Amino acid sequence: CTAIIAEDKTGRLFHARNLDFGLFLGWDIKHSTWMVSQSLKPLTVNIDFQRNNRTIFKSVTFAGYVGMLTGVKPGIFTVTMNERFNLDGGFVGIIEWIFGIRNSVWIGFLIRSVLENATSYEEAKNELVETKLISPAYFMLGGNKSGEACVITRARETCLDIWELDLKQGMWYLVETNYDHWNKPLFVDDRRTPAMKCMNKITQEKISVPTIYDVLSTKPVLNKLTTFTALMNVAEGTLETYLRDCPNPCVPW
Amino acid sequence: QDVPPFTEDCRSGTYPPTGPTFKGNASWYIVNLDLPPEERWNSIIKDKKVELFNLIQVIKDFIKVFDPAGKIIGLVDDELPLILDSLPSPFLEEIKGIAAVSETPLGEIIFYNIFYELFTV
Repeated sequence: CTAIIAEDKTGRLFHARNLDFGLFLGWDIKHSTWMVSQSLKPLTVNIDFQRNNRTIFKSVTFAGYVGMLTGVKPGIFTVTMNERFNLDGGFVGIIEWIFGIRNSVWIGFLIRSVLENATSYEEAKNELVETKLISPAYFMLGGNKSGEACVITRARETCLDIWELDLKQGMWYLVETNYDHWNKPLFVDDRRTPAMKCMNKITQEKISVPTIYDVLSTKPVLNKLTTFTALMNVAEGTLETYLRDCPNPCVPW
Repeated sequence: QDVPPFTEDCRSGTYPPTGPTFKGNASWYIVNLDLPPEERWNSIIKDKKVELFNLIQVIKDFIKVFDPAGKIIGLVDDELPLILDSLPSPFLEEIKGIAAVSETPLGEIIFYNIFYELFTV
C-alpha cells in the first residue's frame, strides 16, 4: 500500500491511498495478475454509514468485510491503515486471541470504531496510539486544521513512533508505504522514493486531488497488487474511489 | 519496469481517471447503523453475493494446492466459528448476518474478515 497526506498552501488537507493486497496469493498467468487482487476489485464498495439519516462517516471497503481500512469523518479527520510486516505479527495476536488473551483489538474493527465514535483529530490519534492491537500497523491520520497529520507506527502492544507533518521545516506531505519511515525500504520494493520524487516535482503550490491521483498512478506506486485508489478531502467530506489496473509492463508489487 | 530501480517518469493529467489503468468507479451504498447489526449489510451482500463467492473460492482453491485433503478448509468451516465466537459486538452479529444472506459458511466469512491480520506475518 501507499498512503499520502498532503497540505496545500491554503491549509487544505488531502489524504489518499493505493490499497495493494494479494502478494503471493496465486498468480493468474493468463491475465498476468494476482488472483486475490483481481477478485477483490469487484467487491470494492464505498459506504456512507448513517445514523438518524445523517452521515457519521464514509469509507471504502470490500463487501462483507465489516472492519474499515480507509475512511473520512467529514470535517473532522481522515484515516488509512497500511500493513506492517513483522515476525511478531497478526498471526501471534490471533493465536493469543484463540487461547483467551483478548485484551487486543482487531485493526479493522478499531478503525471503524474510531471513525464511528471519535469526535476530534486528537481523540482519534489517542485511540490509534494507545489501543493494544492484534497485529502491527501503520496508521495515517489527517485532521482538518493546518499541520494536523501524522503517521503512527505501531507494534502490537506499543506505539513505536509518531511522525508529524512539519510545515515550518518544509515538510508539507507524508508518504507511508509498508516500511518504518526511519529505515530504508527493501530495495526491490521501493515505492516511497518514486512517490516522494513525484510529490516534490508537483510542489505544494500545485497539490490537489488530481495531482495526488497522478502520483498514485505512477509505477511502481501503481502496481499489480493495486486494487483501488481512494482520494479524500476532509474539509469537503468527500471520498472518491477508483478501481485500478496495471497493464504490462508493470511491476508485480 | 519489472525490476528495480524505478524507471517510469511521474505521470500527469491522469485525472479524471480514464484509460487502461482505470477499471471503473466503486459503487456507493448506505449502511444504516440504526438497523440491527444482522441486517445492516443485506443490500450490499445481495448485490455482491456472486463476487464474494468467487473471492472465497479463489482463496479455497489456493489453499487446496497446499492441502489437497481439505483439512484447513474443514477447520475453518467447523472450528473457526467456535473459536472466534468471542469477536466483539456488533461485528460478530454483522458477520453472522453476512454469512446468512450470502449463504456462505460462517467460518469462511470470519476467515475473510481476519485475512488482513493473518497476512502481517
